[in-house]
Amino acid sequence: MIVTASSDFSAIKAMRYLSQYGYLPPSNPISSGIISEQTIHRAIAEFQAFAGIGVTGVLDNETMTFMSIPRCGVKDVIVPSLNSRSKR
Amino acid sequence: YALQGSRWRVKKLTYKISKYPRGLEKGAVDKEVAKAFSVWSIYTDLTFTSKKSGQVHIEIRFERGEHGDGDPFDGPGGTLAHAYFPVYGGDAHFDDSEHWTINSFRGTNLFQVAAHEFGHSLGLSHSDIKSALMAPFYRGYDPDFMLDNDDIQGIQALYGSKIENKDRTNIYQRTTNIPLLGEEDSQLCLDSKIDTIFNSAEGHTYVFKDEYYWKLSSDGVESGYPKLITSSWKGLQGNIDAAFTYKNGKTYFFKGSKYWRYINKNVDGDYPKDISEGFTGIPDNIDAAVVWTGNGKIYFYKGTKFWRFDPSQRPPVKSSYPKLISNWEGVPDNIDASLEYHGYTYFFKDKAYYRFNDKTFSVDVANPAFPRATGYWWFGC
Repeated sequence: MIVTASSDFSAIKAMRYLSQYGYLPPSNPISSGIISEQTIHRAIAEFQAFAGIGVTGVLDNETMTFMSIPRCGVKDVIVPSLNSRSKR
Repeated sequence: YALQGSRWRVKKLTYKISKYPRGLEKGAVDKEVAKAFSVWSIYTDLTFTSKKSGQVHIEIRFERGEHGDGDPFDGPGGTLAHAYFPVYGGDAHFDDSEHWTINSFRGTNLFQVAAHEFGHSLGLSHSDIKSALMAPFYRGYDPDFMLDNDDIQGIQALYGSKIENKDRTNIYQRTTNIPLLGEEDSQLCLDSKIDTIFNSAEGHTYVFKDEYYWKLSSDGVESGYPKLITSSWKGLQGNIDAAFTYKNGKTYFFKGSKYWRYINKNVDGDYPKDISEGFTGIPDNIDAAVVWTGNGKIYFYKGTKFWRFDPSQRPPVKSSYPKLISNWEGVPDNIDASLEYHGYTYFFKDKAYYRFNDKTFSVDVANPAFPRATGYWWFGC
């Protein structure tokens, strides 16, 4: 993970944050460590776009600042329901 | 704004504070919570009634750490609260480790956070508009708090506006004895027998019933409906017999001995006209009509018979018509409506529908079997 600024908010914390709020799949202790760099970039970019800050795909100072703001615990990105009755 | 996908089917909602915060007086919390609900009831017909015991729609709890839902709170800062969408019960939980405050620039403002959480309880997801209440980030106490236009649009997309609903009430009270929409299940769920269903040139599917219409989504009915047919298709009437959109992109509506032609929702000339004039060979008072894209021809249904109409031929209806619907295995007589949808032809009768397989010329054998309940499979009841 590319980190362009030093901060108490570590890259691991950022990963947890992105996972907690729906930008990355839920962390799984068995499969941990296999998320690709591209997926992480995409997740950071998605968060940046949602937060209305510069979309760089990189964990910069502004992004980390936003990640430290107190917030609602509901996920920003919601997986669509599997119960969709699209097969009429 | 973003809609999660579920909403309450009743407008009179109840709530209960099962567990109060440690740092605030109960009466003050009651007031702030009521004020937070009122943020949403100002712009809709929703009402929120506080109960002290018994079953309620929305349960409110102030909790610390793990509190039984598998989503533990994390102490001061971080996550302040979370709430469940209507489909998951609507409950709202607040982290009691936070320093909840009222009308103060210190701590975390209870009213603002509660109003946000109740937005989730009502079916709103997080908005990417920074100024919206439904944006996920806490932005500090705002003594002049006002709901953003984005939030208003979101909640009204789910539950309608006060004015729209008032108009609808008057219409219902004036013309019918049908129960008020939104009070209980949608009218389509109470009685899923329809007048007609058709695809528009833009690719939307509309259902007409009595004076009203609904736009379908992939798994039910879009929010914000029903609407009056005449409010969108000026000059058209209610209780339409049949409708279809032809390959020229024009939509035709049939009722009694008359028909209307529209381009999107704009009437395309001087209508209504006589069916006998524009659709020679087709009887009045038809049951249903559909364009079969397999051959581009229009099929009209009435009673036990159907007619095939080809505008490019003279006469447009061959002398071998009408034919018996019973030639098509499994399709009933006296259908209400017909539609081509995702490569299949569907026939609707009373509260059920049949999926016709154009390749076998029979109603599909499937599990669950046809006919199936229209309300469940088409309207999301």
